[in-house]
Amino acid sequence: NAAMSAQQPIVGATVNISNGIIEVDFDEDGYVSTIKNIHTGQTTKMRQEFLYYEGAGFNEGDNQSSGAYIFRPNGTDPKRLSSNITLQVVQGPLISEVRQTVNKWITQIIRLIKGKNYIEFEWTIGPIPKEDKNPITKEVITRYITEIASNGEFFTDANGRQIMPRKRNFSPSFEYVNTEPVASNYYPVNSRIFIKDANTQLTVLNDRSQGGSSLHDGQIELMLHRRAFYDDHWGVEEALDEPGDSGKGLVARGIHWIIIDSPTASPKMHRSLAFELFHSPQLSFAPLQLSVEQYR
Amino acid sequence: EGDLDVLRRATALMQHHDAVTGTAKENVTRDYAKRLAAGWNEGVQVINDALSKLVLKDDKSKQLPAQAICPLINETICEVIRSSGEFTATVFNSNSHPLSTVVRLPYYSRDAIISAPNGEHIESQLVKTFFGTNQLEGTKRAPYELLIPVDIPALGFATYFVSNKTSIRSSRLTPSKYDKSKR
Repeated sequence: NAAMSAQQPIVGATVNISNGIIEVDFDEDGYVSTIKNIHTGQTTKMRQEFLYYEGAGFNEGDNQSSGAYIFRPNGTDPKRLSSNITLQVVQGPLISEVRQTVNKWITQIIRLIKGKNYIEFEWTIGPIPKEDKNPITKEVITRYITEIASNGEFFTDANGRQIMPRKRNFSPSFEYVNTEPVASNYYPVNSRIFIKDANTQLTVLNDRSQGGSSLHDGQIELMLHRRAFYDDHWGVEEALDEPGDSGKGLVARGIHWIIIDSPTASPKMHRSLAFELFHSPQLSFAPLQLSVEQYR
Repeated sequence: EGDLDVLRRATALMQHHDAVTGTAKENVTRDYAKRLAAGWNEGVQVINDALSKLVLKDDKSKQLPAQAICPLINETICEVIRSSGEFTATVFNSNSHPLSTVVRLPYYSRDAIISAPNGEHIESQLVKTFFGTNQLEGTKRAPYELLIPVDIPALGFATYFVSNKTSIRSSRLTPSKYDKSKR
């Protein structure tokens, strides 16, 4: 019988979990606060937040709405979602995890797995609320915030392998005009995005293609889910507003693996871990009607 | 005979930019999902065809029930586990490197005895499923998650045995005939 630890909700207290390789601290508001690499002793300040951009939305005319084919936020600052987060903590021999309830439609599990040198963030977003009158398009992001002096530079993969250097508010192939300060700095992130300075690299591995960027030094953001209520006139002729199984809106769930290490150690880690995430094990099941021995 | 072309065609179609990014009419997106599900079912057929070829031909092999995949496992739902007191969990590793990790299974009992491929018992961990809010309201999610440490060879698979009995049945596990499991 596996011991099952009690999981009483925690509010307003610091929390800490560890798997002997990595240690994660949470502050009184329930946010991740520091990550410690136990082997190297390196401690990195890191906070993770959910926010959402309000998308531009026009019923008629040729104004460009945010929609299926285009991301066009209304303004440059995403809205914050909640001030404090309720936590539940589970500790055990194989997995220790902190379960965050951010609000009614956002939860997340932050997990440390035995023997693994990454932090797993399993996010669950939705149903994204929809106002009755003139609904506002909402495009939900997760933002990882550190003190890394990334100097306007970040890196994203091309086709899951080649790493492309990106520079904020700049393009190598045309004269950049900053009419869309957020959207034009978003890039396709198929498997990984990272920032670094001389001492520290923050790498985020994702389990599916997402739009992502580093709009401020030390920060990485990725778009997890969106709900748009206006046709963007690029041919779909429908708003991106799927009701999902519940009829109240689609719920999306996925995984990010966070690696924080030195810039020299990180490439070897993300190269192998990206394959491990992409090749997550496939499971099949069958009733067992023989003894274990006979089956073997 | 499973028809992998159904799966090949579905995944090929998914490379279209409308599919990868979900930028399609809702009914087109549903059609993509339907094609993938049909392809997936053919894949399961191929798994069972392969396993039946690997099994020794004797009367016991006829009692081997078909393998099933739980498509809603990421919502903590798995019908085979819910309806079986004892079951096998076969873990496939499609990576070209061996894999040591922890897999999470939807689980419906408070008791679990886990045997590794070589028949030895291994330590597992049982946690309550995190329901959080009413996000996944109305879904038949398992009340627990069973965490199992697994070691899978590169491009290989391994079968683990799970029983919700509280004690080992009378027939003690006899030492296995095979010293080392064939990789």
